[in-house]
Amino acid sequence: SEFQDYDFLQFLGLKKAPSPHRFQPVPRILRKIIRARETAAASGASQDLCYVKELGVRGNLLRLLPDQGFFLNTQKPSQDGSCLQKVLSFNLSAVKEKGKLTMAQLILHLGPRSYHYLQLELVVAVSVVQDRGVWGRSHPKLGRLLVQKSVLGPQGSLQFNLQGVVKDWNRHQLKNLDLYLEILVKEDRYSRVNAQLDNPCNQLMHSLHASLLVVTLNLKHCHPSSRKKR
Amino acid sequence: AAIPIPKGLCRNLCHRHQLFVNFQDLGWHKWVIAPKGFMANYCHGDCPFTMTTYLNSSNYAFMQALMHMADPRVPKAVCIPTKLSPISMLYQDNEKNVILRHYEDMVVDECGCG
Repeated sequence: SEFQDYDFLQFLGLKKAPSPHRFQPVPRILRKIIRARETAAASGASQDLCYVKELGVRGNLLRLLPDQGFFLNTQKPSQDGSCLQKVLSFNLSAVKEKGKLTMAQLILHLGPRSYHYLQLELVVAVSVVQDRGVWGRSHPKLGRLLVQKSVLGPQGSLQFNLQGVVKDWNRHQLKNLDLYLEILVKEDRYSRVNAQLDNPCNQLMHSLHASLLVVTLNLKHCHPSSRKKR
Repeated sequence: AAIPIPKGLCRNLCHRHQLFVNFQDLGWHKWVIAPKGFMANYCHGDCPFTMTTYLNSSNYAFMQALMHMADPRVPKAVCIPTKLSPISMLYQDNEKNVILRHYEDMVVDECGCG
């Protein structure tokens, strides 16, 4: 039975049966996609398995990679509104399929606490880490800025498409991706928020969960999209 | 007038049977997040020579059945899947990556003699 299992798992593209200790949180979008596929399969409707309708990109394999990074400056947040700084680190070595990356989306899950009712305004900035330095000890050397966005009253999770990462991966097939995340609270609101909450930054630091959703298109199974002839 | 078919013959003819694969039975529930299982189905039944043209058969199956009549050393045409469809699976690997992948040819939609 084990031998047959092994053969079948190889057919599924796995070396052995995974044995995770506990399941990672699955974002709503993945649940939505699989539910839609199940419904379509049950009704016998034809499906384009090389296009992810829910994300609007071509692709036949979706991976959610957990962040393996660490926080910087974990002392009390400064009065300039800087809430947290974190190095996000993603292991992309599993993404080695012959094909191309069509999407890389950073998902920041803010945790169960909603910041919506506070009208808290966060500024999220994400940069590429050019040089890690001494891992976990020195401040990394930063490269180009990928995201800078102001979010008013955030709740649930925030998603950011990292188009630059897609281009980089398709050029060099990176094994690791290190990003620098900084979250700031808008200064004019900070004092008001501070008065209402014990320390929103501290809470955010404890509840923040980052992951990277990557979509790949295997050209062996999916032909590149062709333009219709006129 | 139609020739009456003996009772029970139709039931034994090649057709699709329902089979639900429950991942818990395979111990796969430890790493497959969704679905909990799927309707895989299977094909089973006879492919008699006289019926091959009715049983969604290929030309090859007809020739094989004909050859079996002429020489029993040639095996009979058998009941096989003629149309399959994929399923999507959401699972977690040992690197804590959550993966959504499609697997072709996992569900038997139609059966025939081949």
